Amino acid sequence: APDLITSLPGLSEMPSFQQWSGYLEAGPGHYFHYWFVESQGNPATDPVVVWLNGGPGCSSMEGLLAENGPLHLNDDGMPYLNPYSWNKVANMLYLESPAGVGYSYSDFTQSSISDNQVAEDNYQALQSFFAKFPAFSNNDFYVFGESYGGIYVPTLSAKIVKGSANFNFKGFGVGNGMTSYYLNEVTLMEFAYYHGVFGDELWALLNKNCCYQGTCNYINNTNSNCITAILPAYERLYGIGLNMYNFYAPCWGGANYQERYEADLSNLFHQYQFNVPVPKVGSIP
Amino acid sequence: GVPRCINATAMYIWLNRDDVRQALHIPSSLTNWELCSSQVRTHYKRIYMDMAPFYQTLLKHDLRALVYNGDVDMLCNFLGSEKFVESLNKPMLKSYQPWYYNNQIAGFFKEYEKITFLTVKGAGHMVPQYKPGQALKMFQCFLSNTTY
Repeated sequence: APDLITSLPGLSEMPSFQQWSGYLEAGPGHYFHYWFVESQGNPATDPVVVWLNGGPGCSSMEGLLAENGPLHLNDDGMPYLNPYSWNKVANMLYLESPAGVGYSYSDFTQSSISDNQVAEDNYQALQSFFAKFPAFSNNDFYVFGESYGGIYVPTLSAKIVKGSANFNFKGFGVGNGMTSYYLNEVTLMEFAYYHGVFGDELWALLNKNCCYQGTCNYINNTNSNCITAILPAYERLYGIGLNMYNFYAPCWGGANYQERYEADLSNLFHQYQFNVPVPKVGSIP
Repeated sequence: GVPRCINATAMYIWLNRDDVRQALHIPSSLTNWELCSSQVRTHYKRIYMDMAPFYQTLLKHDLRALVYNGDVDMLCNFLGSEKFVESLNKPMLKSYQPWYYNNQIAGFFKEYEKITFLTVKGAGHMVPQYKPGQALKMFQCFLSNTTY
């Protein structure tokens, strides 16, 4: 009851479904901010789905307020109800993870955080959630996530499967997720070429110097000619202001250097130490 | 913590309002909300480079999985996810075929035993943001285990 949301500033009328926001214990001294929205269908029988945005280090409030949550925001920061919210069919739990992300926090300074630590903390947070909301403990349960959530989701799912806590775990989903660094990077060159990011000459160079008997290695190739060919491809992908998140869309705000972009880009080509100049401030034509 | 190319201004404005923080029961001692934490990212240790072993283990249990991709994203492109799901070597139940939303092709999907690979046509990295109707239909079909 203390976590029940009774008003949402900017919203003239509260929606008919209930919502809670507060904190879950995610291991000793770690407190994860959660926002739980009841299903607009039948909360008692609809599944419970936890949603995790990626980064690593990015907030799941983006998932709620800009993606699949019931409350979205106009450009002026005023909220409105999203007619395509995933809580039309499920009870949705948005978790800010790990500690230090969004409004989640830790009682102590963490020197480092790892994939395994995040999985364990998320697992603890889920147990804390079901302790707080026992009425939902028999509902079917799913884990969903996006981007670096491609790491969070299966690692958390493995904890659930192996753990002693009794979840009615039915499945998991990953959207545009990190599943394999190798496959993501190998296919990126193909994706970029067949979408015209670079042309035949560079593609021929990449194939000639990075591929052998039909298998290409753009990931940790030691052939200097391959690395020489990858660099201009990398510059085309990252250095000219393309919107990496949505290829055909404009880059809002222009191509200025911003942290989130670097965070997401750090998932790609991490084996190389490319020093690509940060795009100059200014709008993209 | 402000994303490049993405307009997160509204979230920054709204989530950092005092009355919103109170409504969400956020302690006043906490600093402002940021979309992404540079501190977490800086201190983060990546362990797993390939999630296939996790999928192989999980799919031995009574679980279902969905791997979906907006097909105009370059950070985690759909070809990589498609090859990843293929690499799990699960028996294919339905070959590559379109799925529909409002009588329009909404993307393509392939169904394997316990796992489905699905694309959302014209969607970027954040699928439910760019194609909300299609995303909801996909989600509903997965949860109800009905065809896309």
